[in-house]
Amino acid sequence: TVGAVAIDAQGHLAAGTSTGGMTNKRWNRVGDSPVIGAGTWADSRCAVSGTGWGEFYIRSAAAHNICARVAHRGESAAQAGGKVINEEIVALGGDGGALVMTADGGYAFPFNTPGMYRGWVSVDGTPQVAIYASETLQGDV
Amino acid sequence: VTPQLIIHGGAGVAPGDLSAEEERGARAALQEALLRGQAILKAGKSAQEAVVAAIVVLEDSPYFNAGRGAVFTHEGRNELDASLMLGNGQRAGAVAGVRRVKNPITLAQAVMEQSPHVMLTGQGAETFAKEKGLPLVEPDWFRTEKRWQQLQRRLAEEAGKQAARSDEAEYRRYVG
Repeated sequence: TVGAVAIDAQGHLAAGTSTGGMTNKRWNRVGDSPVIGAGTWADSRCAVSGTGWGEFYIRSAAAHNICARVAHRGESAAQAGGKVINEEIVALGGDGGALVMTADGGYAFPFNTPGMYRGWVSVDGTPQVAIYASETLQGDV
Repeated sequence: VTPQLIIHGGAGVAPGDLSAEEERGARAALQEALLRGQAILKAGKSAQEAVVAAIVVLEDSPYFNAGRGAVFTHEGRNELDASLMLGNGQRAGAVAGVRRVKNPITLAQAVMEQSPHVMLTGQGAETFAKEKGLPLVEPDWFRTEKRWQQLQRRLAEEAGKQAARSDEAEYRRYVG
């Protein structure tokens, strides 16, 4: 699965996700990636793209759940993303990661696997890229 | 707020999973996706355009499970899903189970912008893509040998487990 989240000069957020699903999937199985609210969500305060065991992202409405925590509890990207990805989904038996960005420019890369391909760049910055959990990228949760 | 872009190419990768060439290729593709999105943001364009541009780079790279490089279904096909959502107005588009659309994220964008619907699936989604003039490719475009071998290993494992535990529910075997 791949995904991207951005905020533009107008302060508008967008999120997108694309995937091939799971190896050996059957019966036209569909995971969370195309399910709005599970694998992808964006509103005026927060945007999320997920990557992980899709059934658990659907059952926890992961992407919307993260943004609801930002909107209604005032949590940061790291707090909300960490709570849903690294606590709620893990408690259900799932795993994976996500991108979270908030309208104030905060962002986070919560994940609970040995690694997640990830990267960040600002409009005038130098791109930062990481793969494994042992590499530290600002925003890692 | 400073315009910015964050991307992922999937979770679950562990040290030792990748060859040196694969790791270099994946890092280069991530970097290219960031630069492509950055150029769009620098031009004052929208977050939507930056997101789609970055994802197209990752879909076209063989190192990630999306577009070219996607994993195989049990039947040996590539079935692709994608979605896009905008915070401004909460518009959304999504597609599932497409097999010939070169960049599924652009089809999700077309569903959002050019239809009254949010999600299209399968053959209908491909017909919509054709009507809208989106690039279609032969299914072989998505195939990589690494993903094909991953499927063969899974099928072999599954055959072994079925022989040993033929009374186990199919769903349990599927989710492991």
